[in-house]
Amino acid sequence: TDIEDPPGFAERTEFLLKDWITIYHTQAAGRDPIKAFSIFVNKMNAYGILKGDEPLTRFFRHATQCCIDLTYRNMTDPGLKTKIFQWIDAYVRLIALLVKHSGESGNSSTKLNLLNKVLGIVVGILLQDQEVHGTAFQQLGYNRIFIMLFLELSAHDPVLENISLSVITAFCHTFHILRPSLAPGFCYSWLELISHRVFIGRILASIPQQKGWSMYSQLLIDLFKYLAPFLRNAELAKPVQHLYKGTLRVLLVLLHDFPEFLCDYHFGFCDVIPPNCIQMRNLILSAYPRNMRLPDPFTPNLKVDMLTDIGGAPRIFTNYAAAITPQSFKKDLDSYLKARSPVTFLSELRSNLQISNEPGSRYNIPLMNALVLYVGTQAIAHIRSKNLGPTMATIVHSAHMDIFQNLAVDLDNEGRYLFLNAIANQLRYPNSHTHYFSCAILYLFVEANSEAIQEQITRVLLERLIVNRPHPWGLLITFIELIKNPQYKFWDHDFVHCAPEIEKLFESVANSCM
Amino acid sequence: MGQDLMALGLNLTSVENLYPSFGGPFADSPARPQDIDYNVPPEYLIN
Amino acid sequence: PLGPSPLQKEHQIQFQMMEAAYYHLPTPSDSERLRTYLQRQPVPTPQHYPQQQLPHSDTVEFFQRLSPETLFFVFYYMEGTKAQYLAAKALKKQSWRFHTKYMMWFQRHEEPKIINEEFEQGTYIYFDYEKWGQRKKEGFTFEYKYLE
Repeated sequence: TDIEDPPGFAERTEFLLKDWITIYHTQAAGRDPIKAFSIFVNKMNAYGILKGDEPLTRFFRHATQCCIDLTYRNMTDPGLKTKIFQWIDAYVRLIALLVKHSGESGNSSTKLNLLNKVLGIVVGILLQDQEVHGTAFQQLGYNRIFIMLFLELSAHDPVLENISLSVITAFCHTFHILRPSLAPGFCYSWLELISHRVFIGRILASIPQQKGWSMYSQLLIDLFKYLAPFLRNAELAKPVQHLYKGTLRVLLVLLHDFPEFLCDYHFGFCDVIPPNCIQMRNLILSAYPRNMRLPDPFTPNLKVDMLTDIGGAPRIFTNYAAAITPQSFKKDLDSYLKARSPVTFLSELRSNLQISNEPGSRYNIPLMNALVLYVGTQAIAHIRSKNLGPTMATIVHSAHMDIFQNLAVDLDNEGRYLFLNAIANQLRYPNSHTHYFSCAILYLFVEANSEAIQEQITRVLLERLIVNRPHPWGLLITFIELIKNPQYKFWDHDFVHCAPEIEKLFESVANSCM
Repeated sequence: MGQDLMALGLNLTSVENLYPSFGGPFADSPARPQDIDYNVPPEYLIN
Repeated sequence: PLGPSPLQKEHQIQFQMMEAAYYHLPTPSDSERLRTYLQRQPVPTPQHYPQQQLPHSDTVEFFQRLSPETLFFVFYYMEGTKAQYLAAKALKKQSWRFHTKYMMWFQRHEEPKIINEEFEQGTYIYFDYEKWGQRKKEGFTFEYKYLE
């Protein structure tokens, strides 16, 4: 509110804040924090702070500003970081106690309104501060406020346990509002905050029924969207490299501890990860459910269609069908899949996918990904309705394969690259999608009417294989099949022998298969 | 070629979950026991 | 085939802010509670000193191999952390018991002379954190209500 503060309000706030900081750091408060707090609340009341919403809002705004001003005053001397933290930790403890004890213990809405109010105030001050200070913006104070407030509200306490999902939700909303594309000066702290061990533990492990997973996937998508333009170019500037390496560490922890989370949300992540970010995408696509045993892809005569898990449909928590727009296009698509009409559908396919003539950004990648996955899942259902499974025989002569073959032939180099990527992104752990799309890309190879298509299919698979580990299981078994099965005549193609090191590479992969 | 992900300071072969001692995205080694806040019995907080 | 794509204006501004922030990176201790005694102060030591944690150094088994004095140091100087928790567990496995009134650790020196529902009485070894040493205490009454 822009209405002027009542006279002396800022001074009273600063006095109260300093008073609380003293109380907080004395021995007594350490031993009996509730007593110290209740005395202080009476003092706040006496100063009119608790008389209503507005004075309380003003109090939090001034108190937060005091802490941030202290940060800027002492930035030069790292030794004063302790003093900054002593102020902020005390202030955060006051906020946490007010949140915890406001309203009746059973009435969580009062508590959460207060928490969201405070978070909103800090966000507002941060964004304004970033505007004012520009490149002189300092993340330190805000980082401390958010992490210590989260830790305080994550303590083992029955009242707090009762509102843990709402607390996590409030912080996810806050971090989404502060996503790096809106607060780039805060991006390193932001990654620290969303990947803090306590935050990960709460949102991915302790919140029941995985209710935090969707919110967390949104935060990772915010991160990938921010990184995307900087990662599209192979040479990474140091600040980008630092944030990128940090992202890889977080993804490795998720791959190790929560692979099912990456499995469920891989589709949304691949929509926003630049296609040239091969290793980061492989890391996500390599995830597989922990209770699943993956057969060694190099097992001689591995019968993929005999694997127990190969028929299972993977969970995908992105509404990819809804991503197929406009509605008229979706209607024509469904109609073509059903009855192979209108016949013009195929010839118009490319124009629906192309959004510009700008080389490097001609196509709507999310639409391409959604179309490929949608047609593939419809194909699997269609094959399943005949009580069959995907094989090189059952996937052909269908409206679904018409569409894929049309895309392979009709698209230009860039478009076909994105199309083949959309297929390769489904080559993951043993499931029905991996199975179908593995057959599909091999069928497109063997049926290709030009060697250029075969070469591009090889490139798309190869560029995913030559980067450092990890490599998705489905990618390995597809490539091994391609180079092993004489039906594909792989070794007869000139591009296989186009350079000694490429030939050597193929042979090394082939040898490890034999 | 991407990074050698084994060299980012995470013990990827660990049987235990990594997140409880995750040092953070910019740390090249796990958090040590003395770095990890823990809910110890209040009597231990002796100051 | 996508090739590089030039940064748009908004991305360049974002990059400038990120680059500025790169020179004020958060440090791990920015996300940890203030330590009363042992702040995290990374000091460059000679490369031949172990730079990484010893393997399994965050397990009770590792802590059980430490001397009682080391465990008491960890317990009293790293309070509120997992290290304190592990040190306490290791001490208990070596039959030390924490007295919540004196905030000290006691260990029976011999079978107690008196033992009943409320307390036991006898000769104990205790760790005196003010003088930093183990001492014997004759005829001490250990009231169970003070057993952590």
